[in-house]
Amino acid sequence: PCPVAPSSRSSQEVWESFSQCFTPAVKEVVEFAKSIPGFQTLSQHDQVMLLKSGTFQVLMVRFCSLFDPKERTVTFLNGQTYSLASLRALGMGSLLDAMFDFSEKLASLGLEQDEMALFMAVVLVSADRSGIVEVGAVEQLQENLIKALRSLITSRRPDDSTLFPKLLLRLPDLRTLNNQHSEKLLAFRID
Amino acid sequence: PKTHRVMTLADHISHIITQDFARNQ
Repeated sequence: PCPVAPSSRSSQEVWESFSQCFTPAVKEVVEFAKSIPGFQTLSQHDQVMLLKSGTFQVLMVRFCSLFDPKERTVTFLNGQTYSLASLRALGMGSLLDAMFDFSEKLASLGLEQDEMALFMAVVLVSADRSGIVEVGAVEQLQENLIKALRSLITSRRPDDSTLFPKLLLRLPDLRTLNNQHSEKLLAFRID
Repeated sequence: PKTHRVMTLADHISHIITQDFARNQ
C-alpha cells in the first residue's frame, strides 16, 4: 500500500511517503528469504550480505505486478493508479522506464505464482558475491534452486524449451537495474 | 524546523536488514 499523495501535496511530501513504502517491502523480502529452503543454513553474515546485495532486485520482480506496461500506469496496493507521467515528478523517471521495460519482458513469460516465487529465490541467491565468505555454500544453494526452478517449469511446459533460458536471461537485466538505480536517493523527514 | 535524512535506496535497504538481524539475534 503506497499512500502516494493527491496533487495538493508538495513533491517533497510525496517523496517522503514514497520512501516510506520501501520499509515494509524490504521487511517482506527478509521474511521471504528466511523461508527459502536452505537459506538459513548459510552463515548469518552471508545471509545478511546476500540480502543487502539482492533485495533491490527481488523488489524489482515483486513490483512488476504493479506495472501495466500497455497502459503505462502503476497501481499501488491501496488501489491508487498513477500514470508514468505523474510519477515522473518524483524524479524516478529513468527507474520507472526501466521498470516498465523489465516488467513487460517478465510478464510475457506468463509465470505462475509459485514459479515467480522460486525465480525470486534464485534472484536473491544469485546476487553479488563480493561480501560472501562461504561462496561454495551459496553456489550450492543457487544450483539447487535453479534445478528446482528448471524442473518446475519444464514439468508444466514439456514442449517449451525456450522459457527457462529466457527466464535466466532476466538475471543480468536485474543486475543492471540494480547497478543503475539502487543508488537513488530517498528522503525521510525527522521531526 | 523540519530536518531531513537523505539516504540511497541501497543504504535504506541495508539499514532495515541490519536492524532485522540484530533484533532477531
